[in-house]
Amino acid sequence: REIGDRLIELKSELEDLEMRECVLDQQRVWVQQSIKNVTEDSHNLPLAYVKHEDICGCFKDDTLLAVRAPSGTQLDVPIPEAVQNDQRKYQIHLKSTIGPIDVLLINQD
Amino acid sequence: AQECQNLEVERQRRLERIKQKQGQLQELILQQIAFKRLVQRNRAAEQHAGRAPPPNSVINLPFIIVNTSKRTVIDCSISNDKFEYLFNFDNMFEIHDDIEVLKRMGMACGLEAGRCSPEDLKEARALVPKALEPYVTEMATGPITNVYMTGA
Amino acid sequence: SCLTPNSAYTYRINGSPSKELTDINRMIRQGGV
Repeated sequence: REIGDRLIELKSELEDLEMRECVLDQQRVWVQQSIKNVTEDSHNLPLAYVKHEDICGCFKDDTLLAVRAPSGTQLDVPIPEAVQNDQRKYQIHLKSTIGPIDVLLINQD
Repeated sequence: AQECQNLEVERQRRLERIKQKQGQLQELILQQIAFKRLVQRNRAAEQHAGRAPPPNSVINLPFIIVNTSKRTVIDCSISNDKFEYLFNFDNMFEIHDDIEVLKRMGMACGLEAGRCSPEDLKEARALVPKALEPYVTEMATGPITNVYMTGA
Repeated sequence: SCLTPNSAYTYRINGSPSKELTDINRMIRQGGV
């Protein structure tokens, strides 16, 4: 009888969880659409920028590269391999098929 | 008993999926709040200054940032049409997207860390649809942990 | 052109989630292990 009771309890809980998952899916779609509306709004687009000092304030003392690229641009980071003298080689490869990529060097010095 | 065990497994799977989806929703909510606050800040600054900042002093969204030590030597090769870049670094680097930068700037009201003042919470709640306000309230004190149910 | 899913991490700008960048950064920090 305990197993029977547990079975009923589980079925009810699963129904409840299914409903909650549906609600979550719906809410995610809403928020995604809302973000799209806000970011593509012509009144907001000209104001969607950060200043150089904003970025420098987030990454103190680092050399920074700001990359602006068309949607879908592929960024590949090969797994670093040790070359001579145990020096690892780190690379970033950017490839666009739609338009040019802009890279800005922000050197805080 | 076998059916009970199967349902237990299913229950666990669903709970994991719901937890993951709540995390994704949390991230989307942060994005919306951060973006709106950025636009508000810039609008207020431009109105105060009476003009927009010079174009070469700002970076428009979306962007990504690559950061590395200032001692790193970076070698850059660019194709003629600028469709392709290859960077070689002699040291480690990190890559962050614009939303991460906005969070570090404080544009997400501290919600990403679960630390949000009452004033910032009030402002953050006003930037999302009413149905999502309970999420924002809960994020103010930590990540969403309860399986939260709001009206569809 | 020699890159494969086994030899490189790929992120698509405005397409991949932020988590992909977190994974890349972790991989770099761990020295490719």
